[in-house]
Amino acid sequence: SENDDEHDEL
Amino acid sequence: MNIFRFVGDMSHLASFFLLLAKLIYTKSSTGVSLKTQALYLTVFVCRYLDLLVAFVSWYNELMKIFFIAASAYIVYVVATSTRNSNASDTYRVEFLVIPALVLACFVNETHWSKGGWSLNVMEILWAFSIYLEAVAVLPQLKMLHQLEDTTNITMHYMASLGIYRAFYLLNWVYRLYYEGYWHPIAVVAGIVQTLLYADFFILYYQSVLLRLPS
Repeated sequence: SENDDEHDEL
Repeated sequence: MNIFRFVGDMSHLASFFLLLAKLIYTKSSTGVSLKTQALYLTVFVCRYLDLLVAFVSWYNELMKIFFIAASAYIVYVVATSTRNSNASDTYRVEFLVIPALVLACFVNETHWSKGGWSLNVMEILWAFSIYLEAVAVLPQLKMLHQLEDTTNITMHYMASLGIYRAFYLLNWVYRLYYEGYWHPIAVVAGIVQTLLYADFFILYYQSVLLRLPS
């Protein structure tokens, strides 16, 4: 998905 | 956000409160590795630089700000504690920091074709923070093995960190299965980090759970 480039974990 | 990720985050959050409680109520930082805490502060500052450029959610923002602020406060308290005997805090952290930095320069998630120079430096620092976090607990583990009078609260602090790591692994299994989410850098480093806690849990079992209440 597109969000794979973002690091949404802490 | 799945339940494993949430439980992991809450366990991580609890670890901060346990350590803060130990420092504030016992007024002693004995048994707390300043080196490990300084490494964690480095980890959070390097990883959460995206606070400035990316907004994921209020949950993410507030947790990041809390993690940086709390770890900075913990480092300050431990560093200025007059009663802290840091004689056993002898781990050579350069053997952790330098390899993590070198590895991050070569194995990272940069996309030079898109995004500016600064965004790619942030990717290198993100990878550095992942590698460093994986091994940051080692100075604390060394201290726990050397000290006889480790307080239970320090052990519970370590246990909550270990639970946080274990639930992040479950979170990644869940995300791989249901979302196709797969960040090999985070997952491989996370497995290494969780394995290091296996050593701690043996110590925890022997020294806390097997110790009868007196």
